[in-house]
This record gives sequence, structure tokens and C-alpha cells, in this order.
Amino acid sequence: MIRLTDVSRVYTVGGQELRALDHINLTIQTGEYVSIMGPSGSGKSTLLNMLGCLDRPSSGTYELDGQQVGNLSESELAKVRRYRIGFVFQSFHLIKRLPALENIALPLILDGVPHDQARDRARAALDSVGLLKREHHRPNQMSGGEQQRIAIARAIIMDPSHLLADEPTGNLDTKSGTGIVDLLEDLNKRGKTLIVVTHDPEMGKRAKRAVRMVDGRFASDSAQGGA
Amino acid sequence: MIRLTDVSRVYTVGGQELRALDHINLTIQTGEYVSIMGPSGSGKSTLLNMLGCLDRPSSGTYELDGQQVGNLSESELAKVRRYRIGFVFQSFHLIKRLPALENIALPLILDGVPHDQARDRARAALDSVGLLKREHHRPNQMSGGEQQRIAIARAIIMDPSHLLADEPTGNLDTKSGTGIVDLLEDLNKRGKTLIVVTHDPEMGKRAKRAVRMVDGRFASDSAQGGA
Ligand SMILES: Nc1ncnc2c1ncn2[C@@H]1O[C@H](COP(=O)(O)OP(=O)(O)OP(=O)(O)O)[C@@H](O)[C@H]1O
Ligand SMILES: Nc1ncnc2c1ncn2[C@@H]1O[C@H](COP(=O)(O)OP(=O)(O)OP(=O)(O)O)[C@@H](O)[C@H]1O
Ligand SMILES: [Mg+2]
Ligand SMILES: [Mg+2]
Repeated sequence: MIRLTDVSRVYTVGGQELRALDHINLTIQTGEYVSIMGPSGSGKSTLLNMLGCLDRPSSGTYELDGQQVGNLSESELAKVRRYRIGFVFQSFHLIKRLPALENIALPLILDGVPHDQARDRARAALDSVGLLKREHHRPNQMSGGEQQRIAIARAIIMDPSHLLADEPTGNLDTKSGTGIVDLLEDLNKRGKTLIVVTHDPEMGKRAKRAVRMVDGRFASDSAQGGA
Repeated sequence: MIRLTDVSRVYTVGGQELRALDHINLTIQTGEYVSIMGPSGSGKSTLLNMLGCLDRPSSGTYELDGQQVGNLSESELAKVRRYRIGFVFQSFHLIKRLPALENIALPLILDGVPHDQARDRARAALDSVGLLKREHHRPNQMSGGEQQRIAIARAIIMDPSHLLADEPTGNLDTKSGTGIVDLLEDLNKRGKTLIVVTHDPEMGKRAKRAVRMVDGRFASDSAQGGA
């Protein structure tokens, strides 16, 4: 389960304080399917980075699967990020000098999986996003939507229990986008938590629970009767 | 006017040939408003990069405002890109170490405009995309949609006659996205060519002319009676 308690994230730029997350409270049970929507700049990526252990709160606490994340060492956090959380970034963060297959296989290889096995599993993930034909392409040899799908394949390769996706269909046409949503929902049906940040109202509606953010706060949460 | 004649763009990866643009013909009059839609990987960004003089055809010719682009030197092409074309990239390409204002002002400063004047004009463009408050933020201190809007402000700062935008609302909520479309359509009403690649059918419909791409070719073009 995921629990944020009175979490804030404050940035300082040019002497000015900016409250990207403003005393938020959020509880998500393992296996839930939640969409997070809201205006550009409202704090969605900041929230997702927090949940993905890529960033720490300025104040408040984050409890993940019974552990206080704030008390974990850097190496323990790295383990959480590798095994328990699959993260799809809004800007993909693929490794530019590696072809698609190696980008996806990398988490397995870093984990000590033998290279042949890692590449076979990566190939299966690549196939599940419809891009076997791009196996040898490096990121700059692929379209925006193809890079996005490679990022998704990489996020699911370690079979994590929580999937966090930041605008996973932003660069995809309706057909490829629906394919990706089906894939993510399949994984959710197998018990994985699925938290999706999206600007697409159609995608937002498919989630079982819809959360809206405005100015670093939750404006509504359909789990609490106010969608 | 923009005219592509029998243009192809061929890539070779791992010994395999990939035809990203496949013998295409396209004529767009200055001041037209055209949307380009199609599946992920169909060649939209490749087409737009070609039109924006960021890439050259493997075969065929590109005539822009009466000039054969293929015959221009690198420095002449740089002038075309600076003065005649405003380009919004699918992945923004902002300069990471410069704050938002300086990112927008840069084309003017490179053009010899005095720094104060350049910053005033950049501030006006920043205001037109609703982000004066992010003046001092560097790209990694902004949200995805904020970076996208900075990229748009930079594309319009030199007042180019042709505006080429690759998924300009992909990272924006409906409200900010509509604001951007209004801004671009305003510029079109003042006589600028507006060519928008989009996955958003709502945005695609707003254009006066809708072109669909599939596998490097035009599947339909509403200017030719088949939308
Ligand atoms: N490192 C930083 N320093 C200062 N301000 C930041 C930083 N990162 C983000 N911000 C600001 O915090 C706010 C929230 O950013 P965030 O990326 O979470 O927004 P978002 O909801 O994901 O937006 P979008 O829909 O555009 O992706 C934004 O207004 C942004 O400018
Ligand atoms: N440098 C390159 N080398 C090899 N293949 C490339 C290169 N750049 C693009 N491609 C391929 O060319 C095809 C067209 O790419 P393009 O970026 O134009 O697609 P797109 O229509 O913009 O897709 P999207 O909607 O996903 O952004 C894609 O299948 C892509 O893999
Ligand atoms: Mg974001
Ligand atoms: Mg593209």
C-alpha cells in the first residue's frame, strides 16, 4: 500500500518559494487503478516522482508497503526503484547510445540476469508493445511514440508490483494509445497497482478511481465521493 | 509556398532499409492551416523536419518560397530556419542551462538584437503563453507542459512566415492546450502558414485542411476531396 501523510514539496527559484505539493494526504491500496489529472504545472509529475522514490518530500512522510521511505538509505531506495516500482517518465529517459532492446534489457542485466536470458525477456516485452521491428534502433532512430513505448516496455520488465506512468499515451495516436492502455490494464488485472498521470480525459475515465490536482493539492478524489 | 516533389527519406539501420517518407508530393500555399495526423511511426515528424529544413530528402525536391532548398548552402539554410520558419519540436530541445526567458530570447540575441530589447520581446512572447511566472526557471525546473509552451514561445519570437508545430499540445491539459491552439490560429489569421502535427483528433479537425499519413505516404488529404 502507498500512503502519503501531510506531504509537501517546496522549490526555491530566484529567491521565490514554490509549493509544488501542498500538504497532501493520499492512500492507495496495492492493486488499485488510479488516474491523476489536472492542469499543466499542478504537481502531477512531482507527485508521481515522489511515489516512485525519485524525489523526497520537503515535509511529511511516505510509507510504501509498510516501510517509511524517508528512513531508507540510497541503496535501499535503489532496490525499491528496481524491484517494486516500474516508472514511465514523461520524457522517457532512454539511454541514447543503446538500441531499444538493450534499453529494455538493462534493468535485468544490472540485476545479474545472464545476457541471453535478459535479451529474450526484453524481446518479449518489446513484442508486447508492438515494436519488435525496432529492436536495433537507438532512441534517436525512432519516432516519439516509439520511444514512449520502449520506455513502457522497460518499466514492466522487472515485473514490479506498482506501475507509475506519467502521460504514457501523450505521443501516441488513438490506436497505439489504446493498445498501451490495454497492456497496462492487463497488468493491473494481475494485481499490480496502476497509477497513471494523463491529460487525456478518455484515459482518465477508464481508471477505477480518478484524482484531480490543482496547484499542488487534490481538488477531488472519486474514492471520496467527489469526482 | 511549400512544395515537395517525389520526396523520399530512407534510413538504414542494421543493414535494413526503412522508407520513412515514400515518394510524397505536397503543395501548401503560404497562409494555409494544415493538420497532419497518422499512426505513431508513420513519418509525421520526418515530414515536418523536412519542411523545416532540419533534414534533407534522400531523393526528390523541396521548393520553399520559390527557392530550391536542396541547392542552398548550410549558412543559407540556417538563415531560412532563423527567419522564415518557426519550429516547435516534439521533444522541445530547450537549452538546459538557460532560464525560460533566455531560451526564448536566444534567436533574437543571435540575430544581433540588443539584449534589453531581446528580453522585452521575449517577455511578451512568454506572457502570450501564460508563463511570465516561470521567467527564471530552467527547463528542469518546469513541468512538461510548461517546457512545451516555452518551446512554442521561442518558435514565434522571430515572427516567421511559416509555423511548424510537432504535437504542440501533447503535454497540455485541455484548457492550456486550447489556449495554445488559439494563439497559433491567431498567428495563422495574420497570414502565417500553420502546419500542425497532432494525435489529438479535436485539434486535427480545427485545421482548414487535414492530411493523414500512413507508412510514409499520404493516405488522404481533405484538400483533394478525400478526408
Ligand atoms: N526543480 C524545480 N524547481 C522549481 N520549480 C519546479 C521544479 N520542478 C517543477 N517545478 C514547478 O512545480 C510545478 C509542478 O510541476 P510538475 O512537473 O509536477 O507539473 P505537472 O502537473 O506534471 O505539469 P504538466 O502537466 O505540464 O506535466 C510547476 O509549476 C513547475 O514549474
Ligand atoms: N534516424 C532514424 N533512423 C532510422 N529510422 C528512423 C530514424 N528516425 C525515424 N525513424 C523511423 O522512421 C519512422 C517515422 O518516424 P517519425 O518520427 O517521422 O514518426 P512519427 O509519425 O512522427 O511518429 P510519432 O507519432 O510516434 O511521433 C519511424 O518508424 C521511425 O522508427
Ligand atoms: Mg508532468
Ligand atoms: Mg513524431
